[in-house]
Amino acid sequence: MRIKRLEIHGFKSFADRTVIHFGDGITGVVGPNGCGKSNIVDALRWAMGEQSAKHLRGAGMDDVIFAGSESRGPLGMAEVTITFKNDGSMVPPEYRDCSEISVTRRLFRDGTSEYLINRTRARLKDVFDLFLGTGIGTKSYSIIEQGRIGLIVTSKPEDRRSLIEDAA
Amino acid sequence: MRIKRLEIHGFKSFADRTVIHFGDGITGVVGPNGCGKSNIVDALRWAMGEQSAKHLRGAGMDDVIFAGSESRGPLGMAEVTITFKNDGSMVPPEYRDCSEISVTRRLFRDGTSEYLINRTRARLKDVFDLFLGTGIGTKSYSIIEQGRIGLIVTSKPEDRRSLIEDAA
Amino acid sequence: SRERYVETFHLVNEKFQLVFPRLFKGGQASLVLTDPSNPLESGVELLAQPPGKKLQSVTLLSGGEKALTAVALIFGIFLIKPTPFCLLDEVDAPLDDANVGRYNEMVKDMAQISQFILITHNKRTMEIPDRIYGITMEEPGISRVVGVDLKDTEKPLRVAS
Amino acid sequence: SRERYVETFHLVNEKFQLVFPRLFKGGQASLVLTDPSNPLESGVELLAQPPGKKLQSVTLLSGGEKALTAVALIFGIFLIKPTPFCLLDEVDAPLDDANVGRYNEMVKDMAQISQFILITHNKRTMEIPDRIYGITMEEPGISRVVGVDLKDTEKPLRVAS
Ligand SMILES: Nc1ncnc2c1ncn2[C@@H]1O[C@H](COP(=O)(O)OP(=O)(O)OP(=O)(O)O)[C@@H](O)[C@H]1O
Ligand SMILES: Nc1ncnc2c1ncn2[C@@H]1O[C@H](COP(=O)(O)OP(=O)(O)OP(=O)(O)O)[C@@H](O)[C@H]1O
Ligand SMILES: [Mg+2]
Ligand SMILES: [Mg+2]
Repeated sequence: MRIKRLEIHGFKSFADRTVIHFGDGITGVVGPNGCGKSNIVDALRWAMGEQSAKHLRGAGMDDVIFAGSESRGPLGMAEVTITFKNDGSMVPPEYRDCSEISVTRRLFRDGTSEYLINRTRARLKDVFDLFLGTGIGTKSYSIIEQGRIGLIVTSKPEDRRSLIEDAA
Repeated sequence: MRIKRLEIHGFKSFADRTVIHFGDGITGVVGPNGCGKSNIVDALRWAMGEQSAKHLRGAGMDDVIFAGSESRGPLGMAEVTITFKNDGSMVPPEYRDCSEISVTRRLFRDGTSEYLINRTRARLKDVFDLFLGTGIGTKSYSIIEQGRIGLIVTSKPEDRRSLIEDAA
Repeated sequence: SRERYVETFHLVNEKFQLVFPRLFKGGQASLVLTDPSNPLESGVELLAQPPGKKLQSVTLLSGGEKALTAVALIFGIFLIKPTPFCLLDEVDAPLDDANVGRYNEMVKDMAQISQFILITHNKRTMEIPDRIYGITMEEPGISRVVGVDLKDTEKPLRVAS
Repeated sequence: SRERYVETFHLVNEKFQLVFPRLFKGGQASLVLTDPSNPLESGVELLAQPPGKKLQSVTLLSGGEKALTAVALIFGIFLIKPTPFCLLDEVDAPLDDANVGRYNEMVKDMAQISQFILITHNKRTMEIPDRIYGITMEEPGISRVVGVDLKDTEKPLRVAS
C-alpha cells in the first residue's frame, strides 16, 4: 500500500488546502526553519490516528487547528486526508476492490472529531483496523521525528526492545 | 581572566599531548564526526572540577582516561591543564601577582586524583574557590553542550530559573 | 510469540552487523539481549565500535556517531521487515559530509523497496531525491508548497488544489 | 538575595526582548514569572512569537525556532552578565542559512566582550572565526590538532608541544 498523496487543510500552519503527491523512490522536503516541514509529518501521523497531542508538540489536540496568523484569523476545523494506492500487498479484504483507499480525519474547535474511509463516515476503530491490517503506521521505525534519532542510542535497553517487537 | 591555552594529555581521545591556544575574539573548532571536538569541551569542564562522569558521557570517571585504540594500548593517567591570563578582572587576591594562573587535574587508573594550581599540589576545594572567585565555569550559560540548546525551551519553568540565578 | 521475537532479534542483529560497517566505513556493532533466558522481558543492549577505535560504552560516542549508529539500527530493522514508506526528519543534521554521503547511498538502495521521504537542510542530501517539495511561508504563518520533479527535467509538480 | 534575583530577571527579560527580534528578524518574546509573588521559588515561563505568526505554546515551535529562541535567551543573559568565555558546541546545527547568518553576526559583536569558542560543521559559521582548529584522527582513535590563524594570512598555529 503506497501513499499516493496527502491533502492538508487547516492543520497547523497549512491554512490553505495543500496537496502533496508522493511517488516511488525518494521524495525530498526542504525549506527554512518554521516553514511547515515537520508539520507535514504531524499531519501524516494525525491522519493515521495519533491520539496524543503531546506527540504532536501540542498541549491540547485543538492545537493542531490553524490558530491564525498576523494576517488571518483562526480556522474552525483541521482536516487531513491520506490517499493510498492499492498495490495488492497487505490490503484488508473489504477494500480489496478499490484502486485507491483514502482516510480522512477532521477535528472541529468544539472538540468533535470525524473519521472517513473512502469518503464514508467511519469509527476510529475502523481506521485503526485498516492501518493494523496494512502494517502502515504501526511500526515505530517507519517515522523518525526530528531530534529523536539519538534517543535510540541513549535510551534504556527496555525501550529499544519495542523497535524489534514492531518488526516481529 | 581569559583562557590562554588548554593542554590535554591522555584525556579521552587525546592520547598524545596537545596544546590549544585560545586568543581573543572567535576561535573555531572543526573536524569530522568523532574526531574529538566535544572531547575538548569535556576536558575543559573536567579541569574546572566536573565531578559527574555522566555529564562527561561516561559511566565511571575512569572513562575519561585514554582507553586505547586499534594501534595503541590504554594509558594510565589523564591530565588536563588550563592556563589563564591574569587580565586583572576578578582575580582572587592570592593570585594577583601572577601574570598567568594554571589549573591542572590528573586522574590515575587506580582512582587517585591530583589537582595543581600553578604547578603546586592543591585540594579540590582550592580549585573550586579559585573558579568561584573568577566567575568562570560556575555560570551554566557559558558552555552550551552539543544537543542541549533545545532543552532550554522544552524544560520545566523551574529549570529555567537556574540560568537566571547564575547571572544574578 | 517468543520464537518469533527471538527469530526477528537474530535476523535484525545480523543485518545491523552488516549495515553498521557500511555506514561507518568499517568498525563493528551488535545487539545483545541483557537477559537471554527471558527474551520477551529482556532489554536490548547496544555495542558499537567505530573503525580503529576501542569498544567502549555507546554513551561516549560523539553526537554524529550516535546518530549514525541509530540510523544503522533503523535501517537494519527496515531491511528485515520493510514498511511501505519510511520518513526521516533531519536525521542527517549531526552528520559530516563523508557520513552524509554513505547515508545517502544507502537510502538510494532502500528506496527501491519502499517510498522514502527525507526532510533535510543538507545540500548533499538534496541531490538524491527523485522529486523535491519546497515549503515556503511567503505569507507569514501560512505554509505553501512548491514541487519540482527532478527526474523529469525539473517540471513543476501540481501541489495546490 | 531576592532583590538581586528580581532585578536580574528584569534586566535579562529586557535584553531577551531585544535579542529575539534581532535573531528572528522580527517577532517578539518575553519571560514571565509563573508566581510573581514568590520570585525565588517561581518558575520562568517562556513566550515566543516568530514574526507574522500567532503567539502559541513554545512546544509548537519548529526545531530551528526552538534552538534560535534558546540562543536568544542565552545571549540575553550573557549580555547582562558576560562570562570571560562562551563555548557553543554545534548550536547552529538545526538552523537554516538565514538564521545562521544572523546568529553569526551576533557572535561577532559579542566576541568583542569575551572569548567565543564555536564548534561547528556549518560552512557559513566557519567563515567568522579569527582562528580555526581542525581536529583530525589520521591515526584512528587518536585526536590531533592543526591550527590556522585566519587573521594573519593563514599562518599555522603551534599546537603540538
Ligand atoms: N495550530 C497552528 N496554527 C498556526 N501555526 C502553527 C500551528 N501549529 C504550529 N504552527 C507553526 O508551525 C511552525 C512549525 O513548523 P514546523 O515544525 O513544521 O517547521 P519546520 O519546517 O520543520 O522547521 P525546522 O527546519 O526548524 O525544523 C511553528 O512556527 C508554529 O508556530
Ligand atoms: N577514554 C577514551 N579513550 C579513547 N577514546 C575515547 C575515550 N572517550 C571517548 N573517546 C572517543 O571519542 C570519540 C568522541 O569524540 P567527540 O565527542 O569529541 O567527537 P566530535 O568531534 O564532537 O564529533 P561530532 O561532530 O560527531 O560531535 C568517540 O569516538 C569515543 O570513542
Ligand atoms: Mg522540523
Ligand atoms: Mg561533538
